[in-house]
Order: sequence, then C-alpha cells, then structure tokens
Amino acid sequence: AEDTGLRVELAEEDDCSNSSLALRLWVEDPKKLKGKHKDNEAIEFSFNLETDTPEEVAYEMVKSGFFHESDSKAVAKSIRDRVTLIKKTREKKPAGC
Amino acid sequence: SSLTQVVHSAGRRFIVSPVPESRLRES
Repeated sequence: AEDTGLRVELAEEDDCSNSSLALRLWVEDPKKLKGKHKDNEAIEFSFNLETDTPEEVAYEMVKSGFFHESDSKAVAKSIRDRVTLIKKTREKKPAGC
Repeated sequence: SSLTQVVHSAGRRFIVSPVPESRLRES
C-alpha cells in the first residue's frame, strides 16, 4: 500500500475474542503529511471492526486537533490498511489469535 | 503517567503517549 507516513499497529495482542481492537497510530515520516501534527506522540484508540469506520476515527482525530483536515484521508487510509490486514489474518489463521 | 494524556471525542477515547524510542529509531 502507498506509504502515508503514518504507522498503525495493534496496541494489544489480538485475541480475536470480540470485534474490538486496541490500535496505536503515530507519525513515522512527518514529511509525508501536509498539515501540522504532533511528532513523537502515539495515539492509542479502540476500533470496533463491526461498527467503526476509519474515516470516522480520522475525523475525530482531526476534530481533537491531532491532525490537520488536509491529512484526514491519509489517517483514514493508514487505519483502513491495518484493519484490512488484521481482518485477513483473522480469516486465514484463527489460530493466529 | 504524567506523559500520558487522555482525550475524548464523540464518545471515543484517545490515549496520547510518547512514541517509544525504539519505534522512532525504526523509522
């Protein structure tokens, strides 16, 4: 996937027991972001695979002042890419949880 | 810890903390 300069990873081991995940997002390459953002700070949040959307979380991060509106698409894409990967892992290897 | 900040937005909780040094070196 195209690099957005942002990194999203699991903040806790995925035990596949429910649809809620703990994710952590931070800026890996500040040059790739357009607006102001907080460097060296990781944002941890919960993401429900059944009810949440990456766009909605990105919007709330912009509203909370973590990122500029011009970067909300990159934030949403980073979250979407990671969530897609986690869903595939859950489908492929239930034992992987 | 004093380094962690909790922000609420539309019912969602964001926990802000420094990126671990080890992760910064990776990038």
